[in-house]
Amino acid sequence: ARLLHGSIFAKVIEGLRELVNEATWECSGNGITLQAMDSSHVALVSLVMRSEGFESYRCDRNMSLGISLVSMSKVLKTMGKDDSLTIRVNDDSDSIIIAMESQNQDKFADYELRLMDLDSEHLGIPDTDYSCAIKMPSSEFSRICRDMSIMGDSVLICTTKEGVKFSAKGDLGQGSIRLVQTTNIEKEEEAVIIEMKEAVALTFAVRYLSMFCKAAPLSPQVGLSLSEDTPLMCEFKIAEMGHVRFYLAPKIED
Amino acid sequence: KRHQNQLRPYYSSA
Repeated sequence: ARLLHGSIFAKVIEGLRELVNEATWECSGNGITLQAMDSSHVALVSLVMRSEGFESYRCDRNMSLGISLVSMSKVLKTMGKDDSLTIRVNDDSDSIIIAMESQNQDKFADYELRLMDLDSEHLGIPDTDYSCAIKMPSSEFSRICRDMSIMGDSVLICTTKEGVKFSAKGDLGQGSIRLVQTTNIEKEEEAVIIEMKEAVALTFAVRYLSMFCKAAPLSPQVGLSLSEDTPLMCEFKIAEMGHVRFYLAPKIED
Repeated sequence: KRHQNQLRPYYSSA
């Protein structure tokens, strides 16, 4: 699999590696997918990178590659910001080859990472018709998670037709941030758009939301989908090739 | 007090 902009892959790894340390990458002719839960089975990440999004892609037979995201992250830190990246696995090999090429083709770096034997449990995630779908700038969402984490370890997300309200409370008090739905949309990327079938009010652990925001560099926008008593879906699109979707179980009143 | 649910009650193992 070859990416002209290796930085896209680095952003994917940085978006995943705090939530899951290692994961099984499913490679097929259609592209690469990954699904993994965090150690407490409270959150899940689902990655899709379609083959047509790569500069070149070939997969002669389906492979499940157990990869340490922590190690992969360390190797990718050596990549130049404009490098292209090629990842390959030979048929009977127990390692993955990561090749980086500088833009002016004068520097070639090659790394080989040992593959891991992971028994990955797969969850079936049904297509859900969510009560509420919010689109907002990913930088804004990252900022809200950071600000709310000052006040408490849980964030209540309430939606109304006017907008969406994030609130948190804890020992030192409470705080809330309300975003009004954008009316005159000049720049789509900066808009707050709320499609609401019915109002929702759900509470989530802010540390997971903050971990999800590590994937924000992938996309200027983030999608938040909510339904009562249903895990939150937090989506960052990967331009022209797929998405990173995070799912987080809500916190329930005892 | 609120307790944190896991994903399993919502999504079944495929």
